[in-house]
Amino acid sequence: MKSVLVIGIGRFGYHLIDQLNKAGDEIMAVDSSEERINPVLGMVTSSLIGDATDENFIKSLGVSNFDVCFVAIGDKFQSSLETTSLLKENGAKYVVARASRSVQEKFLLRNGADSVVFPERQLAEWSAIRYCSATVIDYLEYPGDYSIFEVKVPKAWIGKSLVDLGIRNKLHLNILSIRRDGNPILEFPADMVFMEGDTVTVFGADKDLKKHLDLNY
Amino acid sequence: MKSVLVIGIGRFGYHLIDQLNKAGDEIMAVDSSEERINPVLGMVTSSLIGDATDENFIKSLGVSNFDVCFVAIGDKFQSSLETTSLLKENGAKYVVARASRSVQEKFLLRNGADSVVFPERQLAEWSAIRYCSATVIDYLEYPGDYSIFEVKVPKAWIGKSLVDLGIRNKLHLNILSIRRDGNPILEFPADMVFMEGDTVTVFGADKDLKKHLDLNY
Ligand SMILES: Nc1ncnc2c1ncn2[C@@H]1O[C@H](COP(=O)(O)OP(=O)(O)OP(=O)(O)O)[C@@H](O)[C@H]1O
Ligand SMILES: Nc1ncnc2c1ncn2[C@@H]1O[C@H](COP(=O)(O)OP(=O)(O)OP(=O)(O)O)[C@@H](O)[C@H]1O
Repeated sequence: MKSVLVIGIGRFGYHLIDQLNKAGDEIMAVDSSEERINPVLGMVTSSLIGDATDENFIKSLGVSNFDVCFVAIGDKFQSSLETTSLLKENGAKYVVARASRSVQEKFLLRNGADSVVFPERQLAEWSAIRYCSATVIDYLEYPGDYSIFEVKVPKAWIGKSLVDLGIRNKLHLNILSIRRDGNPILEFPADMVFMEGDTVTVFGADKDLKKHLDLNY
Repeated sequence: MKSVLVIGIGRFGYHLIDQLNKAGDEIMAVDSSEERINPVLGMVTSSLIGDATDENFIKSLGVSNFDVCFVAIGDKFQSSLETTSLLKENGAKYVVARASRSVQEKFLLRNGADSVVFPERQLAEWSAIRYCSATVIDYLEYPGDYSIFEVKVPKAWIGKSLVDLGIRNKLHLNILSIRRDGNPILEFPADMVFMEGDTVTVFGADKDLKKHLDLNY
């Protein structure tokens, strides 16, 4: 169970609290508007109405007691930057700040943010690949240049078995599941032969995925 | 290469176009404001300024020619709903609409959207688990109740090998990588023994992950 401070109860802050509450975490919600605090009263341990850019107010929160502090102030970038900076200066262990423009990211990271989220861009990148790749059916980016792709089985694999292809040892790929006629198969023998119409979910380093899957993107 | 229509060039629409352009897709950008169109002129095949809630304007776009149509109109829900509906009525093959409140999702899906994205909520859910779980270091939700977790090695696994534990056959889990002293290992022998301090990245059905990993959330 973690202790989390959420400053700014816009849509991102609201859904963050909803999820943290389901996880059983201890949550303090802060916003300058009472109207924003009211909908989350039933989901948080405590809440305060105040201006997060006010140093005395931030000091009064005892921010070093929280495992993570989120700055989810959306549109007013200066407020977001000032709040992030104040949190770090006053001992916050880990600060996650939400950016609303790409350019804000570097300023937030240089001024107290340990990590930055940018929902509009992160979801746009995921959506572009998820909905618009010729062969990619689904896609998850994995930290450190690894990804997971669900793709139509590469033409070069049809009629061959996993062991023939040396999927793990030679291609350095990990097959998570094979979908045949709509049903995902998670445990498959090494001599299982790929067929036309199969889709495969594959994990591996981006360079290996691009090399061996027909990615068309 | 796909042909994509993006209506509404806010932040989500802008970053969508940026990603689609990198993928080499054919893109038409539409917005009612010239100021929004200008920054993407270098990234799109064609662009038009117009009101997407105007049926004649939508008819003039030949929407059935696009593989995917995105409605990325943010704040004005009625415009978003009307545009989504008009696209489907005029033959759009696949419509992805962006919601800006949870309640909008069902309306969009009932009125022409094949899929809905809601960046603020999707990223909030991911952030809550990514930054606030006691043992989860990273997390990706996978369609159909499967997930990938990077977690501290479960206590019950320490000192035992993969084959002893029957990770694949008995626990129905797939280990994507093991991280030891900061280095991710993707190819490991079945007799490799887990050690204190290891972290493991595991793919499997949510019920199996909850059962066998110390998830604490
Ligand atoms: N100085 C401040 N101190 C505390 N709360 C603040 C401050 N400035 C703004 N807020 C709060 O931050 C919240 C989120 O900001 P806002 O609604 O502008 O962003 P948004 O981009 O719409 O957010 P989202 O996209 O998450 O919905 C608001 O509830 C607002 O009251
Ligand atoms: N009827 C319409 N026809 C065409 N474009 C429209 C229409 N209504 C709004 N737009 C455009 O949609 C774009 C996105 O809308 P808006 O900026 O309100 O949303 P937003 O929530 O801020 O988006 P984002 O979060 O993606 O930045 C704007 O560029 C706006 O000009």
